[in-house]
Amino acid sequence: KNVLDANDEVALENRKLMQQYGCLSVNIISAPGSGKTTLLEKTIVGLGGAKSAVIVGDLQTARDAERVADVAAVVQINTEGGCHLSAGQVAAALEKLDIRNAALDYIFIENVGNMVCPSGFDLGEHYRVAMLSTPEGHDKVAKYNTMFQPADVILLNKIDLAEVLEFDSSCIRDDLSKINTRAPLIELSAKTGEGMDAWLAWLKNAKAKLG
Amino acid sequence: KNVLDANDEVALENRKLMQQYGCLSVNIISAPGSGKTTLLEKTIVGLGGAKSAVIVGDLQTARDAERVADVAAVVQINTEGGCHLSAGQVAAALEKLDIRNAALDYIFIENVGNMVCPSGFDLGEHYRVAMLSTPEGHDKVAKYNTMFQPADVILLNKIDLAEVLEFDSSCIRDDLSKINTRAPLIELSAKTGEGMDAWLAWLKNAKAKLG
Ligand SMILES: Nc1nc2c(ncn2[C@@H]2O[C@H](COP(=O)(O)OP(=O)(O)OP(=O)(O)O)[C@@H](O)[C@H]2O)c(=O)[nH]1
Ligand SMILES: Nc1nc2c(ncn2[C@@H]2O[C@H](COP(=O)(O)OP(=O)(O)OP(=O)(O)O)[C@@H](O)[C@H]2O)c(=O)[nH]1
Ligand SMILES: [Mg+2]
Ligand SMILES: [Mg+2]
Ligand SMILES: [Zn+2]
Ligand SMILES: [Zn+2]
Repeated sequence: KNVLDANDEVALENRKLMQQYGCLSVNIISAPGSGKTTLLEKTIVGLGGAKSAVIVGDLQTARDAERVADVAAVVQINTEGGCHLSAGQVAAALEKLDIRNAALDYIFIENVGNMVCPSGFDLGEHYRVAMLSTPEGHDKVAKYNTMFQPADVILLNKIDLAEVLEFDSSCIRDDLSKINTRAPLIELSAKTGEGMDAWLAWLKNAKAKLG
Repeated sequence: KNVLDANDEVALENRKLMQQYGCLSVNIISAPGSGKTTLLEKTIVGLGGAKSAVIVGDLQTARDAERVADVAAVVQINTEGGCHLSAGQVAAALEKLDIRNAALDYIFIENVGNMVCPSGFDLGEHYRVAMLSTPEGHDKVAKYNTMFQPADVILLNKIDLAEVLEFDSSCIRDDLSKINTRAPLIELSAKTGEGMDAWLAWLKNAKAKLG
């Protein structure tokens, strides 16, 4: 088909815009409460002198935006019931961020907490991050495969709880090997900092490749 | 409007059917990995001699159905990408369960793991259960209010982890008091059994009221 659906047309525009201004953009997708916002709080600080912005989508409230506002420019999108961010919403947020003049190095998009719908909508991001966390259990990669299959990197958060949960990441690795063999799996704890180096290195490398 | 949308028409049919045959039905909605299936495994056993059936929705796999199959009749619905169960899917499942002849006391519907979309779709259930779990954090009631506002009972699972997470349920109670003052909040652990008595009592009372 030569006719892209409306979302994808806008996504293409977003992609061009962010690449033109040298912004490394990622779309972070995961279940509610897996730690996206906590990860961003720590990531932005960990990236040091780099200039970051956050676009965060939620059904209601600006709580996530408030949590990152002191370390990054942020735009909160309230979907009022919508179960995923759309390229159009991201386009509007990029304008609010004044992307052409803001000299941003990184744009982090925190999608609505949802393991199902967000993976169906291209936002124009450079990379897609799929995240799960240890309390969610061992079978989420198999059960929510549409989220993990197209991901560029996979984060397993709350690794600090693995012991108390008797969590073993080998099931995760096995299930991933059947659906996505190119995305690296990074085990980390946004809380304690364990594994954050590997994630920051991945980001910096992605940014460097942007040219 | 006198024209019910297609889903609601089927939901009404489901509701009539389940009530006619004396089945207490609940639709359990929560984030992926909050413990719905574990709760059902323990609940069905806890209800003792009662006859229960489970209708479980997932994007992919029959893993949840396999987990409850030894304690209840079960139908697994694979939505193949659909982010919530529909009344039509439940209607088909009720036929598979042979509801008219099965003499079921309880029908548990485990919805797709998703805090956003399922609350928009009436399945014909008698009661709606909204569940969250301690690792998800303190702000989910406020952020995903559409799920909690219409619930008939609210379960806070994984209470056994509250100490290690430094989790305090008073924020949950405060946020709930602003949007839903009729649903009782039951703190429990499907894993250790703490609080399960209160949940089982709620179910038995609901069943008794069915007449
Ligand atoms: N133990 C532990 N807890 C964590 C970690 N990361 C986040 N949390 C906690 O998990 C809870 C949820 O974190 P959030 O950052 O709000 O999760 P989220 O994915 O942004 O949630 P939504 O935006 O609502 O989808 C909070 O109580 C965090 O403190 C971690 O690495 N380890
Ligand atoms: N510590 C603790 N873990 C629990 C409890 N209930 C469930 N779990 C664990 O949480 C993980 C997820 O449980 P599931 O029952 O698969 O969750 P679910 O809500 O059915 O998940 P989906 O069907 O994929 O949405 C598993 O590792 C369970 O053992 C609990 O009360 N306490
Ligand atoms: Mg968040
Ligand atoms: Mg389940
Ligand atoms: Zn959706
Ligand atoms: Zn949906």
